[in-house]
Amino acid sequence: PGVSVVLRKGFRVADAGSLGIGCVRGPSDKWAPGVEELVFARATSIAKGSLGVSLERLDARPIRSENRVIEQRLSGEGTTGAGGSLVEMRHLLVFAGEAREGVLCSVACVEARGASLKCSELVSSASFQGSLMEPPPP
Amino acid sequence: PISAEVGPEVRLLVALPEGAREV
Repeated sequence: PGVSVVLRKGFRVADAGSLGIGCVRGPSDKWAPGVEELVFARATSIAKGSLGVSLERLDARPIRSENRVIEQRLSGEGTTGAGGSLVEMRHLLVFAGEAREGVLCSVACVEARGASLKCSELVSSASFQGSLMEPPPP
Repeated sequence: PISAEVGPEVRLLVALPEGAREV
């Protein structure tokens, strides 16, 4: 409850692929350790629907927490109307401000097989700047 | 790169691919 979309952008590189970025923010009063699994699962579900790719697989790596950023990476492959594609996705969750609002950003990149878009590097480049807080107590 | 405010005193930075155009 109370979550709003704060950023939604898409970019395309002719014949190479595309990059999508979406962020939401909302209250963290119902936060508890482990909720990140539910949040990322939902984010993955939404992001998958926006890729424009018929996915053959999408493998999630373990959730990591470092420097007040909780994140998960996913890699996969599938097909678009143009042929085979590689997919790289990354979710990043932080808490910010005095109220420790939750901010979740997801970055998804689709690269045509054989193109040199470097989705892995693009997704890795996503970072937060500002004063990040520790997660609130449950 | 993109630099967008996404929360209280927090910005998201993402490098954009070369030749990218917003859609």
